Amino acid sequence: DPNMKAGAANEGVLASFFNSLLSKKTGSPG
Amino acid sequence: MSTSETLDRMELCESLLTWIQTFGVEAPCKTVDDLTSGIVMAQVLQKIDIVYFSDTWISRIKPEVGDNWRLKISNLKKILKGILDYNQEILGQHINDFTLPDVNLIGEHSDAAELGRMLQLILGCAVNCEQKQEYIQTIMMMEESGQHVVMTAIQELMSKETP
Repeated sequence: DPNMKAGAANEGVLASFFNSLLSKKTGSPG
Repeated sequence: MSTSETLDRMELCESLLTWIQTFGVEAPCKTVDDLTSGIVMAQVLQKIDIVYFSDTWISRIKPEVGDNWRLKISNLKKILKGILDYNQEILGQHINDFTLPDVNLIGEHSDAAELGRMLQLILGCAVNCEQKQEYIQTIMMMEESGQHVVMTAIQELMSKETP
């Protein structure tokens, strides 16, 4: 079902974006 | 501002209002009006970094503003300054050509599009601070449509920040 695939792809995009945020270097304390 | 862009801003405000509610702050935060006094945003910022947004800082935010839009604007100005200073001093990043929220429109007219911009800046603090893991994981538990709007908001901020 193409809708299912689109949904799964969208979830993948979201998950990889937020995981990349998690691994991004945190702001250096002032 | 073109209509389509304003609609996005309204959708952004709605999604970020839902996100703000995940902080479980004391003050009510169900509607745009609930946030125009600045109290909720100040309490959220204190949760994000209680060292920087200390009790001394939050004591400058007037609690009982009622319908006094001048007091609301005064509070919102202090909060916006605190956010920008936090970005620079703690997160080590400068927000360049991001159109800053018009606190007069928020305080006087409860403008949702402008409030959405203010919440977007708070979102930037949350996903870049020391405790970002907790906040990002909370976002990942939101509805997919909300997550998508939040992702877009973060991407816009990231494109306008410079170390």
